[in-house]
Amino acid sequence: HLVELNNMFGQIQSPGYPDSYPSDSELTWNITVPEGFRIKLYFMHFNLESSYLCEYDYVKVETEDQVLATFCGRETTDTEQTPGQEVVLSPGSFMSITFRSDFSDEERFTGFDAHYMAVDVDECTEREDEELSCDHYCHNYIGGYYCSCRFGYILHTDNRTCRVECSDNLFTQQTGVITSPDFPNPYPKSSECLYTIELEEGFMISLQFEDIFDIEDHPEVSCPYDYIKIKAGPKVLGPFCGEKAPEPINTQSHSVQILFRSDNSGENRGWRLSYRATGNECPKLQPPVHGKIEPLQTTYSFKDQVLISCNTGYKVLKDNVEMDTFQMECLKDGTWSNRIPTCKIADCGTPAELENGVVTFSTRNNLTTYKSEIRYSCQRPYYKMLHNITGVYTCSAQGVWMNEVLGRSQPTCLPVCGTPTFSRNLLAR
Amino acid sequence: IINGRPVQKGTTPWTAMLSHPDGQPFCGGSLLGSKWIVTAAHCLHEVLDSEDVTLHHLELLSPSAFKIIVGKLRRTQSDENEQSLSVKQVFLHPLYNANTYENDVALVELSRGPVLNDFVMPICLPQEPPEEGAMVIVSGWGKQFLQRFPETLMEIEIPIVDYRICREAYALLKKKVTRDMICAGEKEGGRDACAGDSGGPMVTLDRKRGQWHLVGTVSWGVDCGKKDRYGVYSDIFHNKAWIQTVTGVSN
Repeated sequence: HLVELNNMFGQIQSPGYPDSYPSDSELTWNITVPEGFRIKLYFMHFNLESSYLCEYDYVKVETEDQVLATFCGRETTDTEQTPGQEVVLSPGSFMSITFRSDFSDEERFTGFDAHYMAVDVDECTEREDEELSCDHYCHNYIGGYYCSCRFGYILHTDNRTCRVECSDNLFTQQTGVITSPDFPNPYPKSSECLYTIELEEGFMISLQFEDIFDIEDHPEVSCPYDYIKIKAGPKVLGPFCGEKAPEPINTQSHSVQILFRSDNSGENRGWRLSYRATGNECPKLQPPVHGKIEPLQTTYSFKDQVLISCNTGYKVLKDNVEMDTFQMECLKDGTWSNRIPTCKIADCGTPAELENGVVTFSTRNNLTTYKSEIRYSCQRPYYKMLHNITGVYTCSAQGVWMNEVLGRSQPTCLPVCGTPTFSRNLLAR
Repeated sequence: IINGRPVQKGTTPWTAMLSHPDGQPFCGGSLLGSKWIVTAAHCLHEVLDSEDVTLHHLELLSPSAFKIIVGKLRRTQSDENEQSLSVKQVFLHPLYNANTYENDVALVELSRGPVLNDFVMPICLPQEPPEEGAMVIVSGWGKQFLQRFPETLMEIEIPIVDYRICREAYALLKKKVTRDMICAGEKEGGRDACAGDSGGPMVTLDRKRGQWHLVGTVSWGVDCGKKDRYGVYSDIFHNKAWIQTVTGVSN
């Protein structure tokens, strides 16, 4: 006979219990409980005919693919086993119990009284099979469990492995470092990471793997689990895996995509690469006379910019326009965006007329350029300079006549009062 | 100027002549700074006929109705160093009282300042109040003795008179001398300013600074040069603040 039992608990007894059981009978109970549970079986009474290795009467407990126990007799001996106080646990949610009695029973055996119940399986502590255990965190509950992930990770659709959102990494700087997620800790499972290095046309990107390179591989098959691929323009390099890093890669492209994929198992530490983008080199530059180039480098390449400035008292002159600084850029074809400008000495120009005064030049041929000096003076004796200043103005680096007291303001000639050239003899007696 | 003497050329380069377009002089003045003339307020409005003499009822001379000549010496004949200047605008002292000649001072702004030289130079503003007894020089082209006008600029040298003496002397004539006025002259009379000298300079030498400065401007008097009839002048130091505010001039 076959009895299907689907309850969460129950009782099983030998036929006729507590009277003796009939001979020549076989009865099987199939117990099925929900997933996430296992079955606990224990006997409150056990009294079967004993026989060598229970070849006559027995109770056999088994699952789909293994015998858990075979009991017979009244007490355990070296050839027979009774359950005693022992509990039998099924590994899974199925247990089958078969009772068999053979055809001859001289004595009266009262058989057995057994109880079973579903007990929760703590998948979190028990699961050895790495394939099925949670990747990061396991949360057991009655009848099941669920997985969760560390901060920054996302539970994969397999509800077990933790992946990261890493498909939108964009790198636009000329140099950078890219690593697998969480490097140098083991990278997440079930992840599809995409790293894009996008630079302006004219740059060539080169990659150099560094440090650890540890991507799950297979002895015979090329990278069947995890791998890294590099797409540069039309070229696709890889897949790369294992522990030997690829050689430095000069992609000859200004746009590179790095695809890193991991399956749902394995604990490998990942990889780290640094990249550098260089462009065509531009010719070496000579600073203008009375000027300088910043930054001063031995070589300049695409996108490098330099700032031309002039020494104090000089201005950058470009297309007849004066400016403080002038920027040039190394273009992608290896030429400079402009020719080096010249440095023109600051010129203060002809000094403004002074009402009731005159200006004299203190330098040869009335120079009005940087550091030249002029002197304002008032028409003596009829005017004199307000604030009693020297009247000396120097052409400043900004191209402005400057006086140490008045700055760029012009002096003022004030009329001299009350001192006639001709003096009378006071007639006062 | 009564009992004066001709001015030596170039010794009063600040003296200015106010004259009508036909060249007829009517007042004196003093050059201040580079483009200002100090003169008497009563020179710059029509002669009064009504009693109501508050400032905004006076009919001012329009700037085009007169001109300023500096570097002048001879009264009617032209001089080689004279410069004729047009008037931009006129400022009467806000507290001027045409009846009593209180604050009888005005400022004339020139359209263009003159060229300064040995014969044209501004006068300085006083740094201290006038001192009683100090000798001052008054110059002008006004009437002389016997009402005759002089050929050339004349001047007198007279002492400043004590304010109280002057006030009492004029009180007998029912005239009021106020704190903004200065009196100068001798008790027995003699040297004095007279009609036509109004607005002209009363100056003195500031020995400390070696500069001449303007003490007053000819304002009024009863008769000219009579005994106990001092000349009354508008005190420039009293109104210096107003003058500096309007002109921006400092020494």
